[in-house]
Amino acid sequence: MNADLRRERAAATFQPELLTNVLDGGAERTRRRREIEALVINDPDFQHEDLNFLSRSQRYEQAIRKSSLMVMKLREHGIADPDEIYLFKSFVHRGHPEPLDLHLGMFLPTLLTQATPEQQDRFFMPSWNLEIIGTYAQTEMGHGSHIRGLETTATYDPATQEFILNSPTVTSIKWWPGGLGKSSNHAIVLAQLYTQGQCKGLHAFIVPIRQMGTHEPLPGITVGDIGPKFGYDEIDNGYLKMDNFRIPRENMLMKYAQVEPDGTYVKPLSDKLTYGTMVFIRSMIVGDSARALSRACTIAIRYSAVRHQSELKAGEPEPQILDYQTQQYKLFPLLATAYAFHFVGTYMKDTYRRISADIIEGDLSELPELHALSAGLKAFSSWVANAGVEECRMACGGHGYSRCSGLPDIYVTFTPCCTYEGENTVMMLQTARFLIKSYMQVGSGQRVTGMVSYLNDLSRQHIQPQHV
Amino acid sequence: AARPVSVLINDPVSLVEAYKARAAWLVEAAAKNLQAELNHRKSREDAWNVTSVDLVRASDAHCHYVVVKLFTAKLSEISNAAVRAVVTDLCLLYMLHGISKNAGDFLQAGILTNTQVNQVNQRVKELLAIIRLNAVALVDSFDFSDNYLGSVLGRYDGNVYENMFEWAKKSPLNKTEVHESFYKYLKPMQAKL
Repeated sequence: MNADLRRERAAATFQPELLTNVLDGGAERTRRRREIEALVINDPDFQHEDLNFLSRSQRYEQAIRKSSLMVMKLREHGIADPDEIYLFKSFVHRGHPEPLDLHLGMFLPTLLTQATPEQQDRFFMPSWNLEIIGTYAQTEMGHGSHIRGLETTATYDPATQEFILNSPTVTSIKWWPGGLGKSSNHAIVLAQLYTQGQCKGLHAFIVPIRQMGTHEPLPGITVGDIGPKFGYDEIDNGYLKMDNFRIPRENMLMKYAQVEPDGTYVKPLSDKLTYGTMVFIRSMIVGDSARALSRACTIAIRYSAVRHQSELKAGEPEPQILDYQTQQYKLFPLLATAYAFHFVGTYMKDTYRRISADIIEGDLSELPELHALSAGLKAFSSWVANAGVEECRMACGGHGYSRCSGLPDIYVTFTPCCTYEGENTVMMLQTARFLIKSYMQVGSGQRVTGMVSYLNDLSRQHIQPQHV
Repeated sequence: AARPVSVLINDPVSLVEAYKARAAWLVEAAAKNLQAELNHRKSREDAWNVTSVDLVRASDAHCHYVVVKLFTAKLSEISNAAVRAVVTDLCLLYMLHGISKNAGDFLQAGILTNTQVNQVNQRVKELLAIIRLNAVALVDSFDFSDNYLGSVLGRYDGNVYENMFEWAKKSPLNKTEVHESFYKYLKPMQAKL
């Protein structure tokens, strides 16, 4: 053990183990988390060469190998709780994304929340058993956060009771979804639904894209990898072009909205329900921000305790970098932020689950605020954490630039959070829409509840309430 | 308009009120600017677009308020006094640093005075020195294994430099003492010059 770190730890005024328990949500959870990690660390199947020394193709191959093993080991160990699956997965991939991320994180949850019982019977178990490997294809080459602008179409043909999926322009080609390029054989595709000559807005469709068994792309489907990126070397982010590709009517996810055999459209309870999965992911990103920042702070603060440089008093030994106030000023507010985001991440996860249960009961009253809050906090936390990881990297001097520090990997793996699942500025404006709406309600004499209830205290300066 | 908020800079609950007042102030400012644009008979969409910088600031302030509110609420749930004390210091640092970084809002909204902002800046520096003692233990509490952390600089045992050397030696470029490109390009080039 390095002498400096030994001395630092001996001087602490509290027991880290107790704080770890707080972060985990209890001592038992700490024990279980470590138990799950030990399953991975002690399993030779999951050992491999340092990814930094591999090519992109080798990294993708490693990730697929580990993901395939992971699925089997999850069964062997009897791990079925979603939180524990998530833990196991992140230990297997050491915080790196992996090709099955969207299958586990988006495809399965969407089936659970947006499919009818019949559709679940047909798709869920094959997906759970990885016969079906799915992804979630929403973003298009020319269309990102403004999902109402998506161009992909799904036109209903009552004569054959099929939907015709089409990518009418180059800009409508689905672009970015993880696992789409090489790994998946199905995709949940978000497309503009046309039936009886009318556009009914965005809906989700289960689209087979590769032949089961041979994994060859199906006729009318063009699919592939979008090429190297800033990071995410392990992931085959892909493109998907559909040339009037037909799927049965039953492949439209119909829990909320339906299309009858004759083409009649039945409206969902709320048009926000289609975005349920997105709200789920945005709520989780707050936790991801905490994790990225916590890792970066751990590296920068430990190294700042080990690293001695310059001179504070003439003739004396070089002090630890951590003794310089300027170094503390860089790192400690970020450390505090990591803790703050950890607690907020837990709150958002719990709140999403609570309100999702309400939605299933038909109570949508809190959905607008959850929608607004998850968008805003996703943007807020990912912007701060993104800048914070970079600050930690620079606080490590030149060595922070080497991949051995782990910081470049943390940065390139985390920074997509600022643009995916809704570009942050767009997210902030979504939250603003809710804030202004709430402000208008107060202005017209209504009271508002939840996190915006502070607006009730504003002086009654009359603004003509206009819907924006 | 000034908000009758008396801020105690060492009291997290009082600081939450300051953040709440800032959020309310920015939401109201954005709403009024939006209304002013609408009064200029701009279309609603145009009015929204030319106010969007204010709107993003309002959302940012709202989110900041939510974070400090949840962080402060967490403190009372921590049963061990020593742990609660150190996390309270972190919470205070987070909030005071946020005020320091966004002092303009707090001053313009009349939530804090100039003197108070100076006190905030001073208190931030004091908290740095207080947290310094526990910095390593605070990151240890995240409980990342070396395997998960994947960092030579951040290893738990702190044996950074010897492991950095071992790591570098494994670089693919070091598979041979002389890289094949020397024979393919450098040597022929040298022979020609």
